[in-house]
Amino acid sequence: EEQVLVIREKLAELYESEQQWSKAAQMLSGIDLDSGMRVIDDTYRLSKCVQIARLYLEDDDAVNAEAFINKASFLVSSSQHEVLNLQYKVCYARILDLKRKFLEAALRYYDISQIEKRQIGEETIDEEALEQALSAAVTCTILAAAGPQRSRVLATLYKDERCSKLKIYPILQKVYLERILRKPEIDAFAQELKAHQKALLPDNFTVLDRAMIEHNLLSASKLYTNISFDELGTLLGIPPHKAEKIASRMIYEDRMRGSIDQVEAVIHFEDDTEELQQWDQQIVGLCQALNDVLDSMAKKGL
Amino acid sequence: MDIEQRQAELIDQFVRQASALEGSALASLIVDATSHPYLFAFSEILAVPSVSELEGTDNSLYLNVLRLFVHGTWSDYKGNADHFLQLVPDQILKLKQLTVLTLAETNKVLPYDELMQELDVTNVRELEDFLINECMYVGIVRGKLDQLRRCFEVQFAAGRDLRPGQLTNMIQTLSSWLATSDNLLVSIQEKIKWADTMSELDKKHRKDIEDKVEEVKKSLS
Amino acid sequence: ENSLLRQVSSLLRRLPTIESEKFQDDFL
Repeated sequence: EEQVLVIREKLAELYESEQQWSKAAQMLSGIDLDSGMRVIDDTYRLSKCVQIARLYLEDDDAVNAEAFINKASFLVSSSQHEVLNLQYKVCYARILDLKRKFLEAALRYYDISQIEKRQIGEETIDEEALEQALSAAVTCTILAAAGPQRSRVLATLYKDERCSKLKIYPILQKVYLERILRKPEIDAFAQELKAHQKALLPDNFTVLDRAMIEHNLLSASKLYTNISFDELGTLLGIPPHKAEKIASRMIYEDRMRGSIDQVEAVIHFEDDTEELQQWDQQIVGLCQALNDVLDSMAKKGL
Repeated sequence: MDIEQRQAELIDQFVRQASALEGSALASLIVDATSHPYLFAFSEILAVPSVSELEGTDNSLYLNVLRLFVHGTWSDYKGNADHFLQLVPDQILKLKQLTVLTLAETNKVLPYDELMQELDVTNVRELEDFLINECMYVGIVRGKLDQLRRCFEVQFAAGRDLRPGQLTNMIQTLSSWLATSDNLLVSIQEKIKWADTMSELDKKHRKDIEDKVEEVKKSLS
Repeated sequence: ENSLLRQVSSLLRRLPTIESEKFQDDFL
């Protein structure tokens, strides 16, 4: 087994040097990490699992990578090896991203971006890597399905002043402020995405399309009492029937309040707050504005 | 941050600059101020002495433009175009934004037809994009667009510079609001008093009943 | 104080705070 291991590692090294990542991973995955013939310590096992997962991820192969990250997850909790632990976290975030579990991926990327140490073992953590992790967190949050949890993560990211330096910040700001994103902005955002983030979904929308249309629909619901599907289609830059289809699904999934009048081809957005509550809110706003005026007068010594 | 806070610094900056300038230098300052994306108040600049001295000089058209931005609308500009200079696109955009603020002064519900006419807009999509991108997203108004009723319901609109004579009816509005609020507070006090009285009576009535029950029990036993 | 007057003018536009039929029904 010892000799086989050495040969496999050598071959994997060669494959890696030729950037044949999956072949290198397959070569290493042939090593029997659970053999009773030899004493193998957990750190070695963990390092192999993480290394194989990283190789599979170089080819965006989330399925095989996940198999080894799952093995690693039993070992990582007791590992004191910080470099391996960090590599494990990065692999796990990337697998979630590839599997389009965007919100979970975003939380893990964000966690990685908050590492304080700049030196872990012999590895140097440079600012650019942290910025990449932060940017990946923003991208995944934007691509995640609209809803309260996504809103919370958006708020966290928007308030993290490191984000204001990211190239992606203007999009983050508009998404957080629930503003409609126009086609040029969406196209610019699309440039930054990885292939799997632009992949076609079974319902013939790309991941990006669906995220953007849902976001714009929610933004439109903040601006409109009601809107015709023709106008909504123009506003969102999609055919009216597509707008209706996504709107109906969001209403059905209770991620947007409203009703659809198919005869008139109009969607009626409902305000979450009852009329009387709206009245209360308006009165609160009025009193706040009055206070502001009185504060200004006091400041000016009037 | 609300509009007033955001533009306070800008106003100070332009007033300071205007106080130190004269003639054509003032004219270009007026163009800068009336083109600035975050400035929607101009009466402080108009009040600078050197600005009003432009009257009757070669640069008096700039003074007319500034007056137009203090409380004029897009229709005022179109109706007297020779009285003003040719506005640049940023000024046109701002004057249209200011026109929405003026319209929102009188009504909380602005019909699309009136808006389209006042803003020289030919279709609903163009009007709504203007209201969304150049008004609501800039923060000068907040409200809801109602396509079925073809109107824009304004919940909040930033204050525009006051027109001459506007102060009087503002004071009237405040006075009647104060009177209404006082009356409301008085009637709420009366309601509370009435409720207290009723609950006292209710308690007394309940006690009487309980006493009677006790008496009846005693007489039975 | 022009800035104050603009703020008061904006404040007054909030009055009345709400005026929709639905509100009248709910309020009554």
